[in-house]
Amino acid sequence: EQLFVGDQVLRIMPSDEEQINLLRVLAEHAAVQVDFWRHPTSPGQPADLWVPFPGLQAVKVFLESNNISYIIMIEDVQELLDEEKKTMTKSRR
Amino acid sequence: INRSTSTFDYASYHTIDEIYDWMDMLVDDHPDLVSKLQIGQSYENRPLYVLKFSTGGSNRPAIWLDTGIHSREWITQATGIWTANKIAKDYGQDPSITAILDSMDIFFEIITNPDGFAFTQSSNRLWRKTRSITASSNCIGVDPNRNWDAGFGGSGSSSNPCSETYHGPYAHSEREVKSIVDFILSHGNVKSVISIHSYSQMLLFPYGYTTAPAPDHQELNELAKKAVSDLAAVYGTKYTYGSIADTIYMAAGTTVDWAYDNGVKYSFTFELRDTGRYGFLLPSSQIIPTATETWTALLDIMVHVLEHPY
Repeated sequence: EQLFVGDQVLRIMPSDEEQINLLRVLAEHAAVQVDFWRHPTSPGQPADLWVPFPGLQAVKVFLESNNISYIIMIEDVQELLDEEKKTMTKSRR
Repeated sequence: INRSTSTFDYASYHTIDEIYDWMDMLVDDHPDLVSKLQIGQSYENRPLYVLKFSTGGSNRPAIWLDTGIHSREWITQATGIWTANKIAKDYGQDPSITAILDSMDIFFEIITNPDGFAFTQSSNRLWRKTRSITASSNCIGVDPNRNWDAGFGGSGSSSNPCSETYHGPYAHSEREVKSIVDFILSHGNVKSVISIHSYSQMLLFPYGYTTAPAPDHQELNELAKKAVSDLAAVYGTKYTYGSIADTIYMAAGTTVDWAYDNGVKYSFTFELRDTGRYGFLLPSSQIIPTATETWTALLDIMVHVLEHPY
């Protein structure tokens, strides 16, 4: 089973079309596989990007160096999945 | 304890087998209203089950509902279970659903992408696509919401088999999609298709493959406006609404565009709630509130379909 320890989901707020294009470039050419859970659409609309732990530093540097604002929506994806699994098991019992 | 739909835990996520068992319980508990059809098999030969809600007649006008076409969006399958139980329980009690089922049938496919769903439970919780193999690539799976013959291959879908929005080698290449296509075309009297996804709190209608407004844009827009207003009244969850291309982005090959182009006027996609914290990994504590608020919007659409025959 694939684990997602340390992976994060960043909620990114692109402020203009140029930043939206930069995000699209990021998704196409990032050294690590990233995935838009919520695609960039228009300035002011959030885009949610899943980033595996190994690529986190590079992606954050890319965003900060282009002044693209973001917050960490999910600190650790695996923690959420572990919680989900625990709840399912409890319910089954 | 004799298992029945009244002891089932609707506030929890369930495995694919538990959901298949629950379907049989629902049929057992409501033998005069609910039956289970199989419309085909998935790529890995899992059954594609559809629950049929009917009070008689033959080939009545029908409403098609589906959840789980993107397998990782577990909140949609869970909402589907709660909603199907609600339909069965409320028939004969609630005047709206009673009027709907006295004249129309409802077909509900809850596990629309069983291979992907099983894979999220065994190997990769974040899996979205089908599990079909693409000969020319190491990557697996097709985005089943880009595989429909409606602007197929256009912008908003990818020709890269490794992309999460890969449209597939050709339209309806995915058995999970082709089975629905064949079912709806052979039924011939489906008046509404409602495909439930998550997340981003949107109620969308055609088109996604073009920015040109659909011929029925005005009516669909008004109906969506009412539905999201009633949805917000339940817990304050705010949806945006509009055509796919206007509201999110261009998306070619989607379920609702294909349905609309094949004569199904009332075609909608729901993108369920996201509280801005979990994306589609919504905690199970939010299943029932999500399903409850969605129900008001679904009922608005279904009543409108009943009252506006075409």
